[in-house]
Order: sequence, then C-alpha cells, then structure tokens
Amino acid sequence: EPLNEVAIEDPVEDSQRKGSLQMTSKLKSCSGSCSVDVGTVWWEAADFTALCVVTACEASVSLWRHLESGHWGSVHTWHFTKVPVIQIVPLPGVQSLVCVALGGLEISEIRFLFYSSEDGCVKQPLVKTGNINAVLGLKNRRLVSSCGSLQHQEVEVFSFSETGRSKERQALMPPEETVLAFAEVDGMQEALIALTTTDCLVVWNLTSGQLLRKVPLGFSYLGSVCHKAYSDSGLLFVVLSHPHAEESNSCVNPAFQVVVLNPKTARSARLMSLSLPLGITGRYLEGEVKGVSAAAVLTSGTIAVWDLFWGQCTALLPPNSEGSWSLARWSVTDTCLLAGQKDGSVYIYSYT
Amino acid sequence: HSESDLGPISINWFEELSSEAPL
Repeated sequence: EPLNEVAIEDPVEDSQRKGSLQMTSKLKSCSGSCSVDVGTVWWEAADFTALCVVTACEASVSLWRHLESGHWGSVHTWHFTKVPVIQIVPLPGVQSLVCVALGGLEISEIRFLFYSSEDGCVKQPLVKTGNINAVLGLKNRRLVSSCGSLQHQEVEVFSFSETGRSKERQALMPPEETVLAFAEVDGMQEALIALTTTDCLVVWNLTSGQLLRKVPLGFSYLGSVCHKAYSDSGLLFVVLSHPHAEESNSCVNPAFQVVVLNPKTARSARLMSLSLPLGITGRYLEGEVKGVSAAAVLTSGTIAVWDLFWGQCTALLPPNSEGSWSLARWSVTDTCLLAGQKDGSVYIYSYT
Repeated sequence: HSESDLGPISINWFEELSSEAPL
C-alpha cells in the first residue's frame, strides 16, 4: 500500500502543535459481514510472540499476525452463531486473552476468547450474563460491569487469572442511577469512576467497594460518556464525549470535554473543550482516549485526533478512496491508530 | 480555576472519603 501522510496545515496558527498520521499497514478482513470493532493484544504462542490485531464482526472475532512477508495472517477465529458481537473489551496488560461483549440492543453476555494448547482448540467461555449496561477492563486482570437498572443494579469487579479463570468477585455499592460508562483513573489505581444516565459522576474505592462520591455534573449533555480520568494534586480531570450533541456548531458542541472535579467538595467545572478546527464539520460518533491522545470518528466519516495536554486538534484523517471511517482505536503501545471501515478493512497509522 | 471555585482541595481525598463513606 502507498504511504499516506495526513497532517493539519494551517499557516495562520503557528503555535498549533501538529501531529502526523502515517499509514504503515492495511489489513482486509474477508468475513464479508459488517465490522463492529477492532483492537490490539499481545499474543504468545509456541512459535511467536507479537502484538496482534483483533477484528470483530457480528458473527466472528479474528486474531491477525503481521507476517515477515508483509501480509497479515489469521491466527485464530472464534465464531458466534447465537448472539452477535457488540464490542471488544480491552484488557490492559493482559496477554493471549481477548474479551468481547455480545448482545442485541444491549450487552447480554461477556466472554473471554483464548486458544487452548492442551486440546488445540479455541475457547470462548462465558464470564457474565444479564442486562449489562456497561463493562470495562481494568489493570491487574480485573473486569468491572454493571447489570440491571436503578434499585436493582449490581456493580461487580471480577478478578481473573492469566488463563481467564475466575478468582474473585467484589461487589461495588451501586448508585441510584443506571451506569452508562466506566473509566479508570490514571495515577490512582484503586479509584474507579462512572457516568450515569442522569449525568452524575460516581467515584468508587475498588478495594472496599465503597461509593465515595456522586457528583451531578449539571452542565453537560445527557448521555455523555466518560473515557478516562487523571488524578493530580487532589483533583480529578475527566474526559467526556458527547455522542448526542448537535452537529450545527462544532465549537459549541465539542467532540470531547475535560471537566475538573474536586472529589472532596463534590464541586466541578468545565476545563477544556476539544472542538474541530474552523471549517471542519461533523459530530462525534465514537472514539477512544489513550494517554494524552483522543481520537474520534465524526459523522462526516473523518477521524480527528486531539492532544489533551495542549487541548488542540493535531491531525485529521479524511475518508480515503475506499470509504468513510467507522472505527478509531489506539493500539496498546499508544503509538499507532487503528482506523476501521465497515467492510472490515483496518488501516494502521503511526501517530507522532 | 481558583480554589474558591472548587472549594478546598485535599491531596488525601481518597483516603479521607474512604474513611467517611459507608461500607
């Protein structure tokens, strides 16, 4: 594939930090059905250890390895005939194990995917079933999920071994509102946050299960999603996206917002809005935050990347000749952006 | 943001809230 470099060129704003996305590889999944998610995982086998790409469509999940020939070779494929795949659930720091969420309109199953060298077969054991509102993989081989709604909501942290076997289940005190999304807190491993359907930000102690704070944000859009939180100097900095914002004015309706929260007083303030550069239109559809980089697929089919430290859009990736982008994910190494299209094509860009 | 916007800040908020919150 020809190298394809895209960077923002704006001579007016000299101070703007420009990023560069350079295409390094293309993977074409031949499943024939609509692509639903993509991710990366370190995979160790008898004859190789490599950072592999995981592609998910509704009926199957495939693991891909970059071969010396420059092509991508399928390592394993897991098939799902009863319940469709909704998303890949990244498991930070975990090797040779993939987690997927399956269901119809909402998640009804969470499964681990791995390969058993004992019998030479791929396995897909069930980890959890129910009306699952949100799920997130945490550091140190843990998985948090919320089931049910309102008074009947159960929030649970599931610890697992290297082989994916259950070790321990810890209940977290449920909030009165339904959880929409969880996020880890960088710099505070035992803290967990979530955003609820009524735009309350909830803080837990993961070790004790205590609900420490519930903070109504009040100034955000209903249905916002929390992606990441950073703890620093007694404050929490939380990155939110707004999938339901209006498209009309991207400056008023940014793709991401950073809010600052004082957990001690339960007071919060809007800190930074991550909007599109002038002349670029589109509304946030979906995306991911990793380290200090945030990537979003816009309704226009373009992917936009922001630097959270500088608060600026650093790169834009317009649709290519094959079509619009539908997925944007950071690799586990932070340095690559995986850009996916509905037909199962995955383009890998190095981001500098 | 000044401290007056967000109220007094505590570096040890996590331990302090954990000692106050019901188990």
